[in-house]
Amino acid sequence: MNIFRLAGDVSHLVAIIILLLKIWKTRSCAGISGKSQILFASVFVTRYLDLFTIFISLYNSSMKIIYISCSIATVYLVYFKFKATYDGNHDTFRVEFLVVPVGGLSFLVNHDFSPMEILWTFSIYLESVAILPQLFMISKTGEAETITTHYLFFLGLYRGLYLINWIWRYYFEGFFDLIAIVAGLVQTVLYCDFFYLYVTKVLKGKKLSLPA
Amino acid sequence: QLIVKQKDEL
Repeated sequence: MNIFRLAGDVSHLVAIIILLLKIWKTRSCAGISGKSQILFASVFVTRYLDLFTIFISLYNSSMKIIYISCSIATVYLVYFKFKATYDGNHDTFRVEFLVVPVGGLSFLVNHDFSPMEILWTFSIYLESVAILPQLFMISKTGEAETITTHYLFFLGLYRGLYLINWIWRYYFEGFFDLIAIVAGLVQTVLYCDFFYLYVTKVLKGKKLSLPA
Repeated sequence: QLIVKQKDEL
């Protein structure tokens, strides 16, 4: 465990908590893509099935359980508790365009053709594109609440830190997982445009709004 | 020899 990996996990956790708190405190999930949240919950559920098969560390298991519970809680808040505030009209990204190709790819390109491994690969590929419905929603409405942009920032930061973590592990441990690295790169690139807006607008105290 | 996979990451 290096500092980049730990910082990555922490910012991932911060992102998840920010989103949960935002929805809970404002009693509203306006501007949040329920579809992205369902995708993230599916990512965690399919990836962390190994909770039942192997034990890596207390840290590893507890983080997995926290991620899964928080993501399912978020889906529950969006689709049940605060459903009335959910902006379904603007959450129109066609998720089948992500899930079907990602599903197909995970059957074709994986480390081992076994159910657990295919599900793990599926979750890695799916995570890399799971934010697209959320970004699509923001591009459609042309704006995002500042707290939502903080959520996206920490989610992107987590991916960026994981990339540094992989460079570190490659040099110091000879660790190299091409599937995770390529998917992680794709995922980080998707945040670049957003990062630019975050730095140029949100950090200067302006609301994130896109030119019409 | 590079280790291909080692699922200790989250």
